[in-house]
Amino acid sequence: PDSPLVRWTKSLHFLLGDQDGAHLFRTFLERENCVDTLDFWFACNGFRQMDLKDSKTARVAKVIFKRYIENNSIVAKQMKPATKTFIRDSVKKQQIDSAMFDQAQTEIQSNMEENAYQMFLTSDIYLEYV
Amino acid sequence: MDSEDDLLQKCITSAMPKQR
Repeated sequence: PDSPLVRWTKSLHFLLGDQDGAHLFRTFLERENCVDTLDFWFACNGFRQMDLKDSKTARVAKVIFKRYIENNSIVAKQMKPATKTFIRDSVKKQQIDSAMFDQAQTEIQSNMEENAYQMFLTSDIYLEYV
Repeated sequence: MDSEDDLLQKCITSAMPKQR
């Protein structure tokens, strides 16, 4: 079987599914000043697992919106305007749904796969670890 | 009640990969 290190190069999915891989990628993104994109990606996964009957879930949706989308951060810049509008409306109308961040996460993930992930695989941080 | 930061951090941490 492939070692974890080899799997990291196969896809972003494998990298982020591995504790050491996710940690190293996070260190890389901190250096590139775009760690928010990864935190947002994990926040979307965490949100999807939350219980919609729990009052905390609506609060978390609002916090994710405020922290990453409303403030025009790097995450917001990588997201389509229609996607941001959809999330803003959902939060405002309290239409909380497990899938409400799915499209946004997909857009951020595609950007990560095309850019940060490719850069990571040729970065000093990765090569030194290998 | 949890602060906004705590809520977000818990949400992120819950989705992080666990030890191999």
